[in-house]
Amino acid sequence: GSRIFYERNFLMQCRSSPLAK
Amino acid sequence: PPRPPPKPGPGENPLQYNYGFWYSRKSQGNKSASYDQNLKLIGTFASVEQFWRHYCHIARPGDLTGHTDYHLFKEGIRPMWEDNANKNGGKWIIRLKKGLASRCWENLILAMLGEQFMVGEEICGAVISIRYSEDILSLWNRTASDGVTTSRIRDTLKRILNLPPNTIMEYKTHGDSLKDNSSF
Repeated sequence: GSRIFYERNFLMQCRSSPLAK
Repeated sequence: PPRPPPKPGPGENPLQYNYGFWYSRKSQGNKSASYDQNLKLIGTFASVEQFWRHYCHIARPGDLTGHTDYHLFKEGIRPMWEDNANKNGGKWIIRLKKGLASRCWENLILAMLGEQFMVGEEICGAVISIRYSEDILSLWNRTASDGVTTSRIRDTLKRILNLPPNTIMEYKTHGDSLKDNSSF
């Protein structure tokens, strides 16, 4: 199946998500 | 009984693999404690958001003192040479001047979580080792004899860490580490 890739910028944006608190 | 593996929560971004954060510290008191006894699992996670929830509660490598290591490994792989996934493998070792550990560690693990190394199942985990005079970053892969994979990993490490060209990078097989009982 397809792999899950994330760029650094996207991962850094997720840091401020309420789900990451 | 082992805890059930974590799953991504509603609305969270799943990772390709689950990972575990480990911690080890060579205590001054009990020098005889084995590597295995010093290895503590901090927690496991399955999504980007769960990663940040762990990462934001763990001291940054640059703020640690003494002989301490952080390990971030795929779930099911212990950060030990002898683990099944590691026994034919090796690692790229990058020696860092003091002051670079936190930034390089963050860049490395974000690249690993985001599958930026493009080597399929080969990556096993990453380690940051805080020592007195320098810090050491390492990235473990499964097949030490696969030159194409180890070269591709090296090139990606250079790109994501953006270190000076004279930075020392070397590849060491875990077989050699076991032989001389030394990581670096």
